[in-house]
Amino acid sequence: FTYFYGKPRWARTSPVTLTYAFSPYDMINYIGLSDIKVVFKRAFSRWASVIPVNFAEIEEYESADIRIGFYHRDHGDGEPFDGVLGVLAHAFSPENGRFHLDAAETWAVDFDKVKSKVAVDLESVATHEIGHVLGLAHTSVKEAVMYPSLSPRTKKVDLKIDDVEGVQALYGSNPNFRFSSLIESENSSNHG
Amino acid sequence: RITPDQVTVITVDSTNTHNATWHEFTRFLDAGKGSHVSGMSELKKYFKRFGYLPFIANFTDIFDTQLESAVILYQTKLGLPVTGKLDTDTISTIISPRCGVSDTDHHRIHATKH
Repeated sequence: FTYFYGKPRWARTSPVTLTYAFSPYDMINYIGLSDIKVVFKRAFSRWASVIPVNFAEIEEYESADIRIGFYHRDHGDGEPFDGVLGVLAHAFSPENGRFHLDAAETWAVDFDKVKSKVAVDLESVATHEIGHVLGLAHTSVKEAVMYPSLSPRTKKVDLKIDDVEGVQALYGSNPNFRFSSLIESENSSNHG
Repeated sequence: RITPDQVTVITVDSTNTHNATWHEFTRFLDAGKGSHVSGMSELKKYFKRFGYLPFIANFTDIFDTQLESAVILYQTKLGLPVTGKLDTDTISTIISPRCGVSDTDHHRIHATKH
């Protein structure tokens, strides 16, 4: 795992609660908002399960710590998107909170229902970008969520040891988290 | 001018799902230091985009020492075999869809909320 320059983190006193909200204007319309919210809730909860940080959705977009939206091409932050595939999304390091997804992608929440060869798993990308929002940069561990590339029609949502060690070095461990269960999980997936 | 061989490569790969722009980088397969391939400046822009090369106003189409260093750094950062060449693993990873956050230049998209 790696960090952004200066190792920024959300510097709040424990227990940390970060709010998130979806843009009222810049969303996609072919996936229901309720489905998108379910996907993001799961993605946030994965990180919350390993660190003492809670995430709460709020309606007030402008005042949210983490602001999520889907954007086309040049959207004003100096990092224009590039159309189908290529760059899928980007997010800013703490404590900026901007979380942008490329609206040109064919986002999917269920590959059984989306047959496109260029469909991209929304939950996998959401989980990865939340890692950036929390302060993790990219890793060289291919199996980890924070690896920079993701093939279409691929799901990668489970945090790996590399992801967990990285984020826990920033925020500490969730008291309910057991490393042994993660190791067991990785071993079973490696051998299974 | 597109040669028949190049057309064949494009046709084969049209069945996969890689980004159309980056997909053109497949023609740099097996290129190494000293190679001169038309369009390689675009690959240098890719490496600059993700933090492996510094900004240069006019990138050339020559596989120079600087590009070789970028390839080695890229292979190291992405957990690939470090060959310094644009081998199959490296090209395949380069053309894969990815996150827009830089791999090395962590200043670029680091901003503070005001």
